[in-house]
Amino acid sequence: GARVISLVSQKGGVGKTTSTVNLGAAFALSGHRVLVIGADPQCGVSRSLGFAPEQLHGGLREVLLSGMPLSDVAHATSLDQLSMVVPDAWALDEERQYKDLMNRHADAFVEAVDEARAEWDTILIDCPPGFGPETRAALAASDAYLAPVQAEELCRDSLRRLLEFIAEYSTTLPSGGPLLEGLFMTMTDHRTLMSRHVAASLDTEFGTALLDHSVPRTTRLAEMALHGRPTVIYDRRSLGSRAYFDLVDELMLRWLKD
Amino acid sequence: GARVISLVSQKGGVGKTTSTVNLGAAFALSGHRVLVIGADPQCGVSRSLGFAPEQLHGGLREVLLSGMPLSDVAHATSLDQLSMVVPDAWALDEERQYKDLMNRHADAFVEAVDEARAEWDTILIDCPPGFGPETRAALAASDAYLAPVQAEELCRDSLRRLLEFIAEYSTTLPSGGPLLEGLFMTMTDHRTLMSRHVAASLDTEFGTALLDHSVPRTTRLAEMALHGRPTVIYDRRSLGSRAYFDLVDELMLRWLKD
Ligand SMILES: Nc1ncnc2c1ncn2[C@@H]1O[C@H](COP(=O)(O)OP(=O)(O)OP(=O)(O)O)[C@@H](O)[C@H]1O
Ligand SMILES: Nc1ncnc2c1ncn2[C@@H]1O[C@H](COP(=O)(O)OP(=O)(O)OP(=O)(O)O)[C@@H](O)[C@H]1O
Ligand SMILES: [Mg+2]
Ligand SMILES: [Mg+2]
Repeated sequence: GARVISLVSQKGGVGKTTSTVNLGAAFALSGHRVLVIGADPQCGVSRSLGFAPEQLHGGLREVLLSGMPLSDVAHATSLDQLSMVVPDAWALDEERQYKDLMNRHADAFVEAVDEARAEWDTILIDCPPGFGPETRAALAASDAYLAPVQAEELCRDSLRRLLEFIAEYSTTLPSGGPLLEGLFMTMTDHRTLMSRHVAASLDTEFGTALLDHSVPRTTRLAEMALHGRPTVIYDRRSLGSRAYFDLVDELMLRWLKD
Repeated sequence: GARVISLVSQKGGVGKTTSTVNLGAAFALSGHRVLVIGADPQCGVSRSLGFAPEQLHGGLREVLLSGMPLSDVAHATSLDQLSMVVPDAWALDEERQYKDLMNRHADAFVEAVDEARAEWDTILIDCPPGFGPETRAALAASDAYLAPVQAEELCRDSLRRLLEFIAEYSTTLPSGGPLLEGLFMTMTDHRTLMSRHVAASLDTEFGTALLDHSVPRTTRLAEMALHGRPTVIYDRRSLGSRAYFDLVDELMLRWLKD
């Protein structure tokens, strides 16, 4: 069956959206039928897949309010096997109302995602930073979660708090909540003290939960939103793209073993 | 009199905390008595000033609950003229309760900041990303706000929404709300297409609101939390430090002209 995975972090700007889009595209290039859900009303996912966010109407709002299936509001992308669902353009300007909607209709979101398992092999949900209603609805709908950790993030307390929050929140979920698929480092730069320091301490503190592959800080990845396509497509052989292909291979290997 | 300025952004990870700490230290080195308030319960401000966040007790919580003045809970730092106030260590683990406290006692926060104007020349408030209760309390207490814009942030919609949110929110404030002190670019790298693209479009769209000086992406700045001191202190002549001194000079010159 399908696998539903959320990308979450407490801190902002750690690479959740960049990872969701590139992992999604790398899974699609590996033969999976992939749905990327951008639960964060910021422009992230849609812009990286070539859409202008303010022109996208329909979307998550219809799913929550009128029970429409995700397949009815999914947009095709430049990649055959990859579809995208984002909040309605209205959510950009009415963020508080959108959060309120996700808060009240989390069950409808979970049901819609469950129904979508028949259509897609891998469903990735990009969340905003923190533990707001979008993140809570995404976790309730997920089998597992991935937590990107920025190589400069000295505040490992926020990582501990993320894991504690999810463990605590999971006790309130009928499904028992998502498993930790893994932590992975983003924006690494092995020339800097900071990056090496964070890598060493993550390894000590989180050991097996830390995925083997990490994503380097590269200009190609930073320019993704300009290209309007995932980096694994417009520059497949770059260092950043290879890191995302490696991560997908590592995850698929784990799933084979299960 | 004193000037109270908030560092705000909708998007996370754009350099608010790094800027608050370095601007604060640069103002202190220019002779101002400076108070830095870390309204964001994440470790940012306290770690960059050499404290372990989980060991700091008292702080904003006492101010909100028992009306204690900020000067009673301010910590001295390695820099004579620079003091710091952060939420109590308790806020790290009880984020939702802390946000609720800031929501209910915003008036006490505004009063405490007003009272602090007698003790300090410049008060900088570091906010979490978005428009939550800490940001709203900080804006209500401020004369002006500074908005760092990451050089990779293609989502300029979020900038427009930030300005619109503050304009709308200000109509509900007795003070009429804070003025826009300026936008400034962070993490610039003139070798990349993205950075040049964002700089050009900010200039076109926001013109005079964009400060002349921007802050480059440098390893020295990324390592600040490791050093536990502002970069303008441990590496005063580095590119990043000079950018913050230039920004302080630019602001002080503007204030002289007013
Ligand atoms: N490996 C990388 N190398 C270089 N730049 C990167 C990398 N990953 C992400 N970025 C850049 O860093 C910034 C933050 O990344 P991104 O938006 O993916 O993070 P996020 O966690 O989704 O942020 P938010 O919390 O705001 O949703 C973006 O400008 C992006 O282009
Ligand atoms: N000019 C710079 N050069 C290199 N790295 C930087 C620069 N400014 C900030 N950083 C790094 O980028 C990350 C985000 O910066 P910072 O924490 O200051 O942003 P923020 O806006 O306060 O984030 P949040 O929204 O989570 O509060 C940190 O790891 C920091 O070390
Ligand atoms: Mg994102
Ligand atoms: Mg911060």
